[in-house]
Amino acid sequence: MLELRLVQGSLLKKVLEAIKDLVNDANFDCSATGFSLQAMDSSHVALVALLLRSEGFEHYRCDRNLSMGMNLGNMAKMLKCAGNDDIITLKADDGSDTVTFMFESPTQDKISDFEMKLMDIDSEHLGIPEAEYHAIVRMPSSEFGRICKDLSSIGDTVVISVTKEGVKFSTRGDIGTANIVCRQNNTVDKPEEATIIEMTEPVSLTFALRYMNSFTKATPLSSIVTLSLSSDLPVVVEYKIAEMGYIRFYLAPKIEE
Amino acid sequence: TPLQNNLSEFYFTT
Repeated sequence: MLELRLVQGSLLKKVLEAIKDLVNDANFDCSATGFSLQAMDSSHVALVALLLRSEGFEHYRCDRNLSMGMNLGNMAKMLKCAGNDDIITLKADDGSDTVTFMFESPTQDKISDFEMKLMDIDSEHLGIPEAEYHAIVRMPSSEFGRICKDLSSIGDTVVISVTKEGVKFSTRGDIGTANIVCRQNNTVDKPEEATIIEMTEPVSLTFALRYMNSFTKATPLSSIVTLSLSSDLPVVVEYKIAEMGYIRFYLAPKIEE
Repeated sequence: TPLQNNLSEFYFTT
């Protein structure tokens, strides 16, 4: 028996909007720790890891570990039917091939339930070892989103270079080149507007902008994004989900032949 | 042009 009640239902709506275009089908894993997911895009270049900790739910009942295969497009369709202020409850019985989403309006005057078919998904699970990152950049998520969108109108790839001076995002395309430098700036009034760089050594890596742009669909989940970079390792783009957990995207770099 | 790597070149399958 599984029953998860999330008062801030809009979080789950935002999570689905953030990942549904990257991954078609995925297994949601439910355990005492929380509600989680790990899935790769079809080309195995990018990976999304989601964790919503059990403590973040108003009610969290998961009698035994359960993996539920869902089509994310269909799940997003169902969650779109929930209001932004609705409380969302997920329910599934042991051995059932369906999951039920229940939506309650804040005033309890409208209660809906949507039942969705589960599917068997043979997904590959990757072990991601703890890594020491050469550079960690923390910046406003809206700024990062803007940069990825702007650069993708010029080129297909972005070179992210971190030095003591700041973080540089560069691209080149048929019409020309672009460089955007964000300097460390932790003297702003609001902490969510700061750009903070922790660096042990300079790093420069190339990534496909198409994926970066897809990751920025998680912007509504957090005002801050963290980029963790190391030479010859996938970048980790993390959006923290307040009081609940995180959504992390891993993207393999492009490497010169 | 740089080549796109695959995640399995960095992480192992469990």
